[in-house]
Amino acid sequence: SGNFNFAAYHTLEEISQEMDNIVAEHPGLVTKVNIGQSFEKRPMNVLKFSTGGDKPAIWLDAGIHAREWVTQATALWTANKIASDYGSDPSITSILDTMDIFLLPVTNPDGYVFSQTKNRMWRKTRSKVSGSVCVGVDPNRNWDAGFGGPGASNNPCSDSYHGPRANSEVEVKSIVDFIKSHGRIKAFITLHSYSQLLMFPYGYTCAKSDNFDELNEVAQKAARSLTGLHGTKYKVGAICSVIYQASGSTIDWTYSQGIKYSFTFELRDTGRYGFLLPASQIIPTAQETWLALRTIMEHTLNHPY
Amino acid sequence: RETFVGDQVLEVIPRNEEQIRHLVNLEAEEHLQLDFWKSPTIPGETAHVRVPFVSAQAVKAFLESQGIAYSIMIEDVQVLLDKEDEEMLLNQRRER
Repeated sequence: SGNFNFAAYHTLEEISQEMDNIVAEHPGLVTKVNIGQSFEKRPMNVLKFSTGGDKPAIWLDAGIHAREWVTQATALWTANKIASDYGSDPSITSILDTMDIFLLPVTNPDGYVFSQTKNRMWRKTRSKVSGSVCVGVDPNRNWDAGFGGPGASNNPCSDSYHGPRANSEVEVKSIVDFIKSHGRIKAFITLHSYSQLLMFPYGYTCAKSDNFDELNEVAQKAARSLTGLHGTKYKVGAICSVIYQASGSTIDWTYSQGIKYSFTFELRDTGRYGFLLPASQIIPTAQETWLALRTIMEHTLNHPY
Repeated sequence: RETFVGDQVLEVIPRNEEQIRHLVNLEAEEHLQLDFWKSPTIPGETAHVRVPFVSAQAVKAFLESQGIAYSIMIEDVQVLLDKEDEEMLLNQRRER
């Protein structure tokens, strides 16, 4: 695109502007779809990549935890990559000739703005919790999948507060409603940072999912392709075994909705910065992540269900 | 805008379940204002915790008293944030 620097962190306005640029530069392939508003009434805008008609689709989102800035930046770079490579990269061309892709770069806009303007450590939404002086809910504990179980807190002041009820966060509810209304989402991938993990269900229980072997195989293959570029090592497995039992998480819900290919990425912190990853590492992170995403998308394309 | 001058991020490696319990209890000490970036869950795996400057001495003393291994991953969080800010402003000027 013009002079947008993908190797830098950007404000919400700049990200929104670049989303519009990508739409403008790829008419007939990319459109912007509004799926709702955040608690503070910011639009939740999704980029839709489609070669026409309503096809089965792949969903990709980032930034549900506001402070994990490398995820929003990776999602925006990925949007530009998909749009630019369609027609030239055989893999992405065949994917888009058969499926649509929906990409939500900023899943938690209120939290993102707050992390940029008030508190760089902010992770949650910015909803007001009745009866508490504390603000916000951990949106990755707010989904209707083992809601309120282990690994989530009922303390509104905790960073892993699950909220007063499942889908209490309008940001979560907006995605839930979109996924349900679309009805033909075949893969759901959500980007977090950090700690270099590629995970699949379940989180709320340590029992194996019915598709454990296939999901493990796809994830291992995706992680290998990621590592191949810059040597970033990933750990692969079910949420519960790789990190801890975490209830109410996104991909437990999407998997419960029949979206078999549900994955969570925890992107890099190579260099030991945690989620304060220097902007100089955005492009290498996005490039390596793209190889893993493409592996998952190809598998989804080649294994219709 | 909140600042984090002197805050440090410690990399902690609990050896066993008992040390993990100690860390979980430490997190519950609200007056310490600890921010676990990476939670202690599996013995031998690293956990990362941001420790406000005012709590650093107490937290390090506790870890040492419990024989919990730790190292400093980020010496001063605010230094990283200032650099991040500077880069964003520079880039905005360049893009304009």
